[in-house]
Amino acid sequence: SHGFPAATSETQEQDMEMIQKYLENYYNLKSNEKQIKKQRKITPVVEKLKQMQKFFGLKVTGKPNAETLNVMKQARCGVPDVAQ
Amino acid sequence: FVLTEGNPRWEHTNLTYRIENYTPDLPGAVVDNTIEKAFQLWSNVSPLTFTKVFKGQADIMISFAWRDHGDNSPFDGPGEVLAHAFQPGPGLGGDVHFDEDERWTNDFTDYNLYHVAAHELGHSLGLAHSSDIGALMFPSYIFSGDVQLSQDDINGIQAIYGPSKNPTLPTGPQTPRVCDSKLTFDAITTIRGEVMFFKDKFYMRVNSFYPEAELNFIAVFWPNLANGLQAAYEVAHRDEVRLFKGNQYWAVRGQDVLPGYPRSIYRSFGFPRSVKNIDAAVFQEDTGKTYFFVAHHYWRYDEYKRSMDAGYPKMIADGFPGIGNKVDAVFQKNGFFYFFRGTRQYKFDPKTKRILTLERANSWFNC
Repeated sequence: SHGFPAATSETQEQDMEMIQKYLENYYNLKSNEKQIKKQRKITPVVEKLKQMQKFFGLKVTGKPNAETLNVMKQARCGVPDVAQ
Repeated sequence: FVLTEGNPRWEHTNLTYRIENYTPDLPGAVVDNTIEKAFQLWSNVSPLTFTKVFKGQADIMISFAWRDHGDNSPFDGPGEVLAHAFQPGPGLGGDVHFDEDERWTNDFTDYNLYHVAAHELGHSLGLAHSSDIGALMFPSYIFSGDVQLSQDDINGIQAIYGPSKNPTLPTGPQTPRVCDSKLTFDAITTIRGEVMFFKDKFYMRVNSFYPEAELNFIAVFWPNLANGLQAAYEVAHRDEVRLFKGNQYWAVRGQDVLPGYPRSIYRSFGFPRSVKNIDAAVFQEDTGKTYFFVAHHYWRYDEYKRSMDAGYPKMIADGFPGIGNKVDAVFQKNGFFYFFRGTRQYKFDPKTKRILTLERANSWFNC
């Protein structure tokens, strides 16, 4: 969250493209997988989001909350976090 | 730690490397020295040796590149992806590419080349990303002031290549685990309604987005206060937190370090020179007094008069019966003092001078 107090507002889910791209780049999400907003049931995107949240020690919700987005915005290594 | 899928490794241990080109952000000699130091981190803890060559194909080719640079993994401009590297193998294998659209530095401003190079070389040697935030192989860029292999990184490289020939078994820092029942703290303070716990280079705080507690580097908030805090307290009505290390202290407001710090504890609070550091400190809002704990004694400082009260120091065992004669950390919440000594936590009522509860130190972390 890197703020005082820690980020508390749920994101308006406006960073869908960033989430999609992040999961494609680092968590093997296939780019033809639909985005979260077009699906109501458990989807690969939700599963990959949970995988990313678990890796970073976040609460595994499958939802793009503020803390998850905060991690995705951090500069990082280009090597994926899971085996390709 | 995680080994790269398929466990790729170099079959020979005397590896070569070549720096193909240089970033204009740093003098060439600084780049040479930085890359050499990054290799040394890994050779110090493994049987690997690295020799620099100046022409032809080396095992590990190092270069700075923009956008699409011919390896099917184009860079993305400033920010986001900083660099990447390839697992051990022929040709592209082991190579390291830095994104030249970044600004490469040799200090704590973004982005420190030494830190990123040490990480990427971990990939060149066969390591994948670690989920240990204190590990060099953690995927996100967090510069904590110094670059060193954590124990997690050392365990990883030694799982691939075995131990180093160095007689002294190298060890690295361990990242605290918030639910470790043996967890102890260096300092604790409230800050804008939250409670922040400090240990080594890390802070911990309860945060609804984390299952147990948020843990990250202190440097994320205060880069030049990266580690080894010994005491901390908040003067809430001034929105100020004071952080103590040795005989100096800093005042911060949120993430901003206030100008004119660090200051001396001798000059600002009137401690005798015999006091070398503060163990713990806490401000009591309804009296305006701050209690400083040093070894077996404590002082009381009047924040309004800005002077130490007369008749101090006194023995901790007398002033706070039952908590023992030494304190690691303390904070106040809702008028109670929470004292920490080792893995124990005492909830103390300063009005009745009685201990109300005894808890484990990490009881705040939903373990």
